[in-house]
Amino acid sequence: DPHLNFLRETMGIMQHHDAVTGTEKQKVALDYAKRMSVALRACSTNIRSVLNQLSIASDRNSQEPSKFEFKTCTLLNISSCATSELNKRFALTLYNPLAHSVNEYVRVPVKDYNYVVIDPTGKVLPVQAVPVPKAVSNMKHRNSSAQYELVFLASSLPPVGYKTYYIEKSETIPAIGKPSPSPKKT
Amino acid sequence: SSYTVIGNNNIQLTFDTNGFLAEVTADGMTRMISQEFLYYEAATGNNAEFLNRSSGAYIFRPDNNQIRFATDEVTIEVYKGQLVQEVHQKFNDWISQVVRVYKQSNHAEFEWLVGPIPIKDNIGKEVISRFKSDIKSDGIFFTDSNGREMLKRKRNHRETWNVKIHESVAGNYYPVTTKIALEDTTARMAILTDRAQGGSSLEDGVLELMVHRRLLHDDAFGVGEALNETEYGEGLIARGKHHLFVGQSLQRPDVSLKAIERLVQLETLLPSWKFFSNVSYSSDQWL
Repeated sequence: DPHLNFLRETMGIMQHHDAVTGTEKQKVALDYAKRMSVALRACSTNIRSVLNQLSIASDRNSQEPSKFEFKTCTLLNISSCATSELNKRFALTLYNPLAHSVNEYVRVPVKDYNYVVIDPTGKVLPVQAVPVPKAVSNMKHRNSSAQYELVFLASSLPPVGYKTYYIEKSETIPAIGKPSPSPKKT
Repeated sequence: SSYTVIGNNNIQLTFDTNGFLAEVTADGMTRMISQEFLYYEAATGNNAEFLNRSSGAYIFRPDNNQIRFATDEVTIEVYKGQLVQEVHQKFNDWISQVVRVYKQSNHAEFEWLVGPIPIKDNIGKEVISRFKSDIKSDGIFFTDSNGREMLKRKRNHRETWNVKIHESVAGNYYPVTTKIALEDTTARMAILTDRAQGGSSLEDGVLELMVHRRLLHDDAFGVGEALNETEYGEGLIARGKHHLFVGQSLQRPDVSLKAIERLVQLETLLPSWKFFSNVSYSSDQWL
């Protein structure tokens, strides 16, 4: 509760007309951003414990509780995420907040272009690696090693539910090889 | 053909030899639709009288409606694969965009990246993304009200009083929380935003949305500083998405474009939450 209350109080501050419209001073805007990031980070422990309980509950015959970290990457909007860039294998859990099942194309920042994605039923999904746009990868203060975004289709994410995907760097080079731009039109 | 085409069975986008979007084929029809980035030069009033205030945090006011093109030629790179086709566009040193169509989508995604906005010329700039079409919208367009009801807007007009428009651009700008649209008897064009933006339709068939601004003068409404956001001492860089829907405007019993827009709006504004976990197991053990 202390975490959730902190986020509730922070969201209370965000109802101020300056926070809603962006008419606050620069330093106040930075303070709002900092409060939000601290509050969301505090609540990631809540999410982690809930998802761990759910994953234990769903996997009845598991002896030891599977302690996944369920880390959030807040820089996905600039194609940056340490876990997916620095690890050869990782799990990605997608929680669908809507009341209906959705299909969503997911983009994961990765260092290379040959990865395998396995869905919860063990099916290997079609994937595609697309280079991170040059303007993004050239951004000075984006310290990320991701050169590609790994795209796959997460289908039928259950309403108010989640699915976990296993992503692993594969030793084999995909048949289509390294993603390259179509030939320039003259 | 020297044109570049990306898309799927639902929607195809054609880019001309200058790298600009030129045409969209969707819902059984092809319409001339172009997209470009421009920027208004910001007015710098002397803030003495009420009327000539500067463009600032509270005010949007272009200087004599001065608008500049970001470029007249776009360099593009095209990536096509089994799940998504993308056109990476570079408009200039501080404006670029990725236009993509996923394999099963019925709309196109425009992921723009704007900034740092240059101010060496001491002129504030307000950047817009403008979609031009041949749809005869007759001065009428629609903007949403907090993501729900669509409000009808008419250029240079107000529903409840005889308005005298002094600012022909700013006087026609409205708040867009999630969607702006226009249509005629045959076609409809709608753009979903991923955040609240100012938007308008200043010509028939044209929609524009303000994606980023950097101003150098306070507009004397109280904040006491110019809207000149910086990051590491440089102008802020903004990145976001617009989703473009094009289709027939007539209401059909089976599916309406508006219903599809509504569903995608929900799914793009409330996407899945992503959690990453290191894994030491092999895939079999993991399963």
